[in-house]
Amino acid sequence: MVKIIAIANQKGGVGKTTTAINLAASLAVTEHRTLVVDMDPQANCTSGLGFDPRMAVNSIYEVVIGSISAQSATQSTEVPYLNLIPANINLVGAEFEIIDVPSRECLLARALMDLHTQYEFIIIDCPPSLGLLTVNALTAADSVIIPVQAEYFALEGLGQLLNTIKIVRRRLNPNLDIEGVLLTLFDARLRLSKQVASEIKRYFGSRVFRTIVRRNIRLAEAPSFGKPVVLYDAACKGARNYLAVAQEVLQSNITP
Amino acid sequence: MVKIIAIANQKGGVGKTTTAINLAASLAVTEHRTLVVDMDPQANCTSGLGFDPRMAVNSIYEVVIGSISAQSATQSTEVPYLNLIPANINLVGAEFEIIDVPSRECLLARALMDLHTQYEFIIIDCPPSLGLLTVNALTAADSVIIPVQAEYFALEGLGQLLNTIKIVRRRLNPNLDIEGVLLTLFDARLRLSKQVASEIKRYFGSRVFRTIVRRNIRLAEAPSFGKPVVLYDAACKGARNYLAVAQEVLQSNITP
Ligand SMILES: Nc1ncnc2c1ncn2[C@@H]1O[C@H](COP(=O)(O)OP(=O)(O)OP(=O)(O)O)[C@@H](O)[C@H]1O
Ligand SMILES: Nc1ncnc2c1ncn2[C@@H]1O[C@H](COP(=O)(O)OP(=O)(O)OP(=O)(O)O)[C@@H](O)[C@H]1O
Ligand SMILES: [Mg+2]
Ligand SMILES: [Mg+2]
Repeated sequence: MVKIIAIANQKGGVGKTTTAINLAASLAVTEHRTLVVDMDPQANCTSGLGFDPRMAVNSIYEVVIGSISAQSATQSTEVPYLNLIPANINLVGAEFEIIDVPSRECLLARALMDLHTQYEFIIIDCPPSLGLLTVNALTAADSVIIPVQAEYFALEGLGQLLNTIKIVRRRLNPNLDIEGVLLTLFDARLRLSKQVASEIKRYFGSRVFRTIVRRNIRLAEAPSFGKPVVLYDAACKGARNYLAVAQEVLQSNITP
Repeated sequence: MVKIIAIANQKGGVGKTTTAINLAASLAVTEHRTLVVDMDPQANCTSGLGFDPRMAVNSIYEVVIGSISAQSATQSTEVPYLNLIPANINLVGAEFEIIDVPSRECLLARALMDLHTQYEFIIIDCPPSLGLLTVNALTAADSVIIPVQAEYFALEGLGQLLNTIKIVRRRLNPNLDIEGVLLTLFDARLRLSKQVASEIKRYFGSRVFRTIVRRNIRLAEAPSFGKPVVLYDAACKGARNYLAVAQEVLQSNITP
């Protein structure tokens, strides 16, 4: 039974894409069939896995507006067990194009139904906004991972995000869970980091991942080579952090 | 004659808001009448200057949809010579609400016309997207500052941003200039930072600010106190960096 996880936070630059790529790659290298879906017009997930977004003719845009199937937009990647549905620039206009479509929040959910038997995990990367693309991701997902950079503005934005999740649960997807809050870009030497981290643990309790993803230059370098960090430098701290995150996801999703 | 500068980059977390707040505050402390306009539904600029976005009854949202004047939405701040038009959460829906309005890209430009004689600088903070809010900012602006974090994904996104600027010039605002590209969150010890920085200098040449804004924890701490860094810790590197950016802006805008 596939598990669909959206990676969402309207705050920019908190590590959504880095988490989507590296969590998915970590699940794949432990031999779980995994699909990454890039729902961001910036297409960072796409380029971070070695694809040129301008070349993506069959992308999530065409899937969402219904002109092709999710199957036909799927690409295999350098990583065994890891596939990708890329984004391209046309996605910029998608939110406006689908605004009058009936069930406009459910388009991604429906498109992904054909793929449920092919994967153990589907990971969806979201743009930094709470618009229709993110709402589609939250409607399609079983759960959401919220990456949070341990700094003030990211902490402030959580209220809005949780409110959106509540609304999606009430109107579109009653089963939407919070998989967990993931502390990212953490710098243990900084008092601000630790203050924000304790604030988050106080509020979210056991829903915070035990793994904290530290600032690690390899995670920023890897996408410039079009590789997840586990292919770029498997021994570095960043790779080990995301393998640990994958382990936590697997642990909490073992069907008895 | 007022100078209107938009701070734009669809990449998240590259220091748009930090630049908007601290450039504006630096212009104000050198006694230039300055207005900050928060065009981001996240309202980070608003909270970073000490206001609660949920309390912002007269915000840029009401201004853009035309129900109040820009004048009546203006608040004074803790900083002499610095005013703010705050954002609030309603701005999230604004892009959809204004989509069928005639001249929907020119709403901000028109609203700001009444204020031209009151300020020397108007600084507009944009959300991490190339949607209607950012396009309104680019249409209202004389020039745009592009903050760029010296990492791979931020470098990749520049093409899309420059394309949007070109389209705005052609169709809406022929006078739109690039004030400059500002390197932000720079870590001089990292080879990646230096590689991306040289790539940017190679492409943009003299349009890159001489000042490079280094990573400095004071810049991340200040908004949690609702203050620009020049009020929080005037002597720190971050404050000096942004005072230097303000100097460069003043130098290139001295009317002969
Ligand atoms: N743990 C980390 N250590 C070092 N660099 C990181 C780490 N996580 C992310 N980065 C880098 O920080 C920047 C922001 O990360 P990323 O693009 O993944 O965030 P995002 O939330 O997807 O941004 P956006 O809101 O624009 O989609 C990128 O340059 C990325 O390579
Ligand atoms: N030079 C710096 N040194 C240290 N921290 C910084 C610096 N510039 C920005 N920050 C911090 O980095 C984070 C991202 O910065 P900021 O919110 O200004 O970016 P942004 O581009 O406005 O993000 P968004 O795309 O979400 O609007 C914030 O927590 C901010 O406080
Ligand atoms: Mg991203
Ligand atoms: Mg911002």
